[in-house]
Amino acid sequence: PSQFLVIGTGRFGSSIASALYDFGHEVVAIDEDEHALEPVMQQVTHAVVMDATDEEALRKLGIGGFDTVIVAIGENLEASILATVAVRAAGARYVISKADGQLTARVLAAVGADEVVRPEHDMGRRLARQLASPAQVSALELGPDHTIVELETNESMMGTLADLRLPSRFGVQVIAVHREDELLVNPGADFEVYLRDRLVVLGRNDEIAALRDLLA
Amino acid sequence: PSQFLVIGTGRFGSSIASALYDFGHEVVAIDEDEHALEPVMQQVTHAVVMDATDEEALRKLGIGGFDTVIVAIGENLEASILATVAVRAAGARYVISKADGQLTARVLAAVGADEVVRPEHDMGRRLARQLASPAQVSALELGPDHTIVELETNESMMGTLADLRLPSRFGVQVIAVHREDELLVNPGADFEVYLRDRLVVLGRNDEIAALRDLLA
Ligand SMILES: Nc1ncnc2c1ncn2[C@@H]1O[C@H](COP(=O)(O)OP(=O)(O)OP(=O)(O)O)[C@@H](O)[C@H]1O
Ligand SMILES: Nc1ncnc2c1ncn2[C@@H]1O[C@H](COP(=O)(O)OP(=O)(O)OP(=O)(O)O)[C@@H](O)[C@H]1O
Repeated sequence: PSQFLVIGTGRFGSSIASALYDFGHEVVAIDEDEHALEPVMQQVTHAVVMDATDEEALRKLGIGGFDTVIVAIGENLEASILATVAVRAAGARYVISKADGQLTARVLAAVGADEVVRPEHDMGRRLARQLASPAQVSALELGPDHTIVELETNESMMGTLADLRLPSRFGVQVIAVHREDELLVNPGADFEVYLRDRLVVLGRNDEIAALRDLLA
Repeated sequence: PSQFLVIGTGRFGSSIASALYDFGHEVVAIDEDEHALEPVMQQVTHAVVMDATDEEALRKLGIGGFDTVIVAIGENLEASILATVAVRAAGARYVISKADGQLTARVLAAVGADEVVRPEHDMGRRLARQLASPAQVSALELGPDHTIVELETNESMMGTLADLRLPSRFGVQVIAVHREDELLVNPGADFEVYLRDRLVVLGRNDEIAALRDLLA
């Protein structure tokens, strides 16, 4: 199990802290406000009330011993930046900081954050992608050119895989078919596709887009 | 292209609105505060200053014509709930509402939201999962039992695919290998695995977990 330090137990910080703890890792949570710390106290290894901009106090905490430090301070821009600086100065190995916008993100990266997250912005883009491709249940990007997607079939997609000729028509490969809660791997040419089957398809992005357009 | 109505152009709402517009869809953005609307005015089809709890005004907007309505009002709990009620009453076909916590989420679902999103909470869990499985670059869940993962190799994973015998040892299938920005699909048994290759593997969740433990 790894060791994590989460600074700031707002909604974002609390969610990370309790999830990491659930996954079996050691989590120390810090917040200057004990009321913010309370709801998460039973869901982490240790909870400490302290000011995370205090470099000396962070050093005493043995900050170098954590695999990753997450600075999840939100609204208070100054505290978020100062805490990132303090955490780096006190010897943190890897720092992920939360930003509220693009400008803050650049500042945090400049003062030492290894990674910057923008929860509302990133979730917004993710939701937009799902809404923009409703036939697409989920996707895994593989490099800049390829994706594996799970696409729900419609009436235009009935017949056997041999009938559908997806590789010759679109250049994509059907890796598996997700039917109800079952997964049928490497379906053969005579596999009969039913309505509401989800085809797990690997292809180049333009090929996938063409197939998606057919299904949309 | 589909039609979307986004209510509330905070960070979450603005991100969804501009992303959907980028993806080629029609987006109408609403906010009662014109200062909140300004930054996003060039990134949507129409921007309207209005109170989204006004059912009559929503009806005049032709709310039934949108494929999905997103209620992205945040801090003001009352407005978020009232807007969701008003949007439903005015004839919205599909409603996604943003919630700040679990309790609000239940209320929004009860008053008619088809889907409820909690950006900070959901991103927190997502980040925790990535931190908890560092060898795993990304993953696609297929049903309750299977996953396709992209796993980075280490020194324990050198040799040809025939040497590694991943199917017989773990029960998983190597669908492709992601090397630099290239994707090599259906690698043969004599394929030589290099350090920092990313194996794209399909398997049952327990099989994937066993392989991940070997790599961790
Ligand atoms: N200097 C500091 N030291 C420790 N904790 C701090 C400091 N400054 C702010 N915090 C804490 O960070 C937490 C998160 O910040 P805040 O609630 O302002 O952000 P938020 O963007 O609303 O968070 P979220 O979106 O995660 O709910 C708060 O609980 C706050 O007490
Ligand atoms: N009744 C209303 N009608 C229209 N817009 C509203 C109404 N009430 C609030 N809003 C708008 O909703 C937007 C988002 O709300 P707010 O900024 O409070 O949430 P937030 O949680 O901080 O948002 P985000 O996390 O998306 O930045 C604001 O721009 C606000 O003006």
